[in-house]
Amino acid sequence: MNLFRLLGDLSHLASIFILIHKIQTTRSCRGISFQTQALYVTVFVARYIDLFFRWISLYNFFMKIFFIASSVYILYLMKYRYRPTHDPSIDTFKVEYLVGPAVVLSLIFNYKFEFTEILWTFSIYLEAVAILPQLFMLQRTGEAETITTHYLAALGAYRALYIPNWIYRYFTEDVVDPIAIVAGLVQTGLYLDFFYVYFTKVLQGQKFELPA
Amino acid sequence: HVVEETHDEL
Repeated sequence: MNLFRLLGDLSHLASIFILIHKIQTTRSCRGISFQTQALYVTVFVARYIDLFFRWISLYNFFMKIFFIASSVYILYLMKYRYRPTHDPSIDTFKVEYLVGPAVVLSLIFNYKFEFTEILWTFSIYLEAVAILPQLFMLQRTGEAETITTHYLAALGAYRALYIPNWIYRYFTEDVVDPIAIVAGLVQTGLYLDFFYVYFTKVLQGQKFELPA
Repeated sequence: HVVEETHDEL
């Protein structure tokens, strides 16, 4: 564990609390992509299946439980409790285009051709692109509630902080995880446009609006 | 070395 990873994980935690807070205070999941949230559940379940056979630490254990539970809870909020506030007609990204390639890539590029190992790899590739339906939705509507942008910023910060974590681990522990690094760089790259608008508009007190 | 199967990150 190092500071970058800890801050990254805390940022990830914060993003989930912000999202739940947004849904509950506005009593609405408007502007949130159900598809992205469903992909995150898939990612966490596929990756944290190792809860059953690999012990890392108490920290790691509770974080995994939290991420699985909170992502399922968010799906529940969107699918049942605040269902009428979700508009499927603007959440139309074809998730097959993300899941399909993630399956194929994980079968080809993995560390070991074993079921749980391929599930881990699949979760890494899928997480890299899981935000796309959400960003696509944002692009389509051209605007977002400020709280939603804070959620995305915290989520993006989590990914960005993992990069210095890998650099740090390379020098201090001589550890390199090429699959996580390549996928992580792609994932962080997807946030660049968003971050640009977030820093130049939202943090200056303006509404998040994309140029027409 | 490469962290094959360590997977200690979240």
